[in-house]
Amino acid sequence: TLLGVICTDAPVSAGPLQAALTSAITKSFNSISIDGDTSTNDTVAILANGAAGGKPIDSTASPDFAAFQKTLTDFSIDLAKLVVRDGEGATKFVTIRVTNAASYKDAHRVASTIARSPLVKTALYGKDANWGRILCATGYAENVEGVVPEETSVSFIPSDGSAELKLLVRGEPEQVDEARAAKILEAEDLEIKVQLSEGKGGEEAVFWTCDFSHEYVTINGDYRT
Amino acid sequence: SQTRSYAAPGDGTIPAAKKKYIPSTGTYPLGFKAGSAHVGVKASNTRFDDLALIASDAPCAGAAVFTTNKFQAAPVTVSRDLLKSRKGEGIRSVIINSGCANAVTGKGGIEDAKLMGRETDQAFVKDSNGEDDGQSRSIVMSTGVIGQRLPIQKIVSKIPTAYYNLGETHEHWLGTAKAICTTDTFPKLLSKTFTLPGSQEEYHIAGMTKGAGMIHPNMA
Repeated sequence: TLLGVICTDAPVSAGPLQAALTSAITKSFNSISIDGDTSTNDTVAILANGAAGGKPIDSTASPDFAAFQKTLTDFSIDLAKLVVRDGEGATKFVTIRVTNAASYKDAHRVASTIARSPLVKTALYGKDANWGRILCATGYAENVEGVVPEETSVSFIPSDGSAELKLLVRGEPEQVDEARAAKILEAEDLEIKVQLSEGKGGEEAVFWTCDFSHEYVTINGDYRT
Repeated sequence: SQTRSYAAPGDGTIPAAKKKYIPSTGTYPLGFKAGSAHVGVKASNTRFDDLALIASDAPCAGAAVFTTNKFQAAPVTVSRDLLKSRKGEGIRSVIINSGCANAVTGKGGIEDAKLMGRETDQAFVKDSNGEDDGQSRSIVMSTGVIGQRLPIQKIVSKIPTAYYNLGETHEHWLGTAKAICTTDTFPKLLSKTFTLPGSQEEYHIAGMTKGAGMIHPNMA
């Protein structure tokens, strides 16, 4: 279960506060996955008491609201990432970036599908640059338009800032340097980039997930209800 | 019951690799306090705080998003109704227990969640001799095993302790972040300051979260 409580002394009234939280959640807590199971209890609440003073934010139209919404979104993303860092049995922190989609929703659905694929997650645990499993998950994402195999590219973005490792370019497999791939996959942090088209769509979504290890099964095999 | 195979966050066995994610200081929002208490929601928990309270000194604005799972736990239903009936205004606190999710517990579970909120409200009323409009002001959350009733009398008996333990230091916030953990290996707490273009003031935001498994949120 995910629970979260956020407090601020900014003077934000209830309506704009709900709007800011709802917006922030989409790109933060609703963009993480550890094991693909949605709990019965997930809740994130925010309280704003205005104790620091200043002009109240009473509407969603003001520049102050936009700034607050941005602050809250970035803050929520940082909190959500901590949850992924603590995924049961996880050894990797994985960012999935889906670009060039027709809509944010499409990009988010593809990223979410990759993030919950057990075979992608076990490949990551096994340090296997298995782009085939990533592509497979991309292809079965539901209600997504514009996934064209001949236009799809997949690459790994190393956490050390070095050049991306291209695995698939416009549907054609690259000659992968296995030694470099293994080195990239040794790191705790990794980014997978999936480009859905060649400039036909401009929307992007980011999702955060972790790998799937023996330890996850051990932990959850112990549970009794 | 669910057995914890991971070390509890408070027991000093936080994995070395995770310690870097735990802040040693923080800048916390004015007029908020956090505190915790030991209930022993799970009988096996004889040491660690498992009741958390985050409170505003004065009634404030509140908002929340909730799971879209169709089997929504009692505290989800109760807290959503609370925010709806109050239009997000006049909220005083968030009370959270770990160890039992109060999920799929029927009407009894709803009553337990309401009582948890009501008793938290009473702590504020008693302390300040304040007005009691009879309406709930506390958001309720629970996390832990599904399908079991809360040991509600044990919980409500410790709400005054959590209230008494409220404070505004980093240790109070961190202790409270630990109290909401279940199989988490470390408490998750962040804080920062920010400004807004139309104000001179410096604002603060702080947040705690928990979760390690059964995580694929889809909240609205």
